[in-house]
Amino acid sequence: MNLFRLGGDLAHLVSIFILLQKITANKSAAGISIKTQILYSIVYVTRYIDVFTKWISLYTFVMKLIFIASSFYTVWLMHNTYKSTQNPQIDTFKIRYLIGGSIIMAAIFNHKLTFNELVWSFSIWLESVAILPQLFMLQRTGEAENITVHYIFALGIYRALYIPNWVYRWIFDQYFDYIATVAGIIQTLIYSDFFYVYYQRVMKGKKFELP
Amino acid sequence: AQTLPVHDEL
Repeated sequence: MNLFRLGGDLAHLVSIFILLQKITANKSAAGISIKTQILYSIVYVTRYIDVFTKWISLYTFVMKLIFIASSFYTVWLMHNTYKSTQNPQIDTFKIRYLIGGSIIMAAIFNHKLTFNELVWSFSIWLESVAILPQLFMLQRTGEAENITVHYIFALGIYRALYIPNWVYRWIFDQYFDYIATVAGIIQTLIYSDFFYVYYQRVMKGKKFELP
Repeated sequence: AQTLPVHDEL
């Protein structure tokens, strides 16, 4: 473990709880893409499929359970408690293409043709594109009551810190995983596009709204 | 043979 990865994981955890706090405080899920949240739940389940069979450390075990539980809770809240605040008309990104594309990428790029490795690779590729439904929704509406700049910032820190983590591990641990690294860099680029859209549509947009 | 990287990251 290194500080980059610990910081990244904690920022990731904070981003999930910022979103949950916002939804429950506002009693609304307006402006949040349930498709992206569903994709994240799929990412965690497939990524942590061996959470009970392969022991890495207590930290890893606890964090995996928290990520799975909090993402399912978010989807559950959006689909049940705050369903009335959802507007499915604007959450229209076809996630079947993201899931299909991730399956293809996993079939091509994997470390071993075993079930666990294929599922792990699928999860890595899916995570890199999971934010796209949210990005397209934000681009269309420009409204983001619940997608706050803190959420996006925490998400960005998570992704950004993983890159120095990989550099650190490559130098000091002689550890390098090209799948995680390539998909992680793609994800970081998509997240930076997300910030740009947020800045253009929400931050600047807000200024024009004020009388 | 390329050693399988242990997936110890979240």
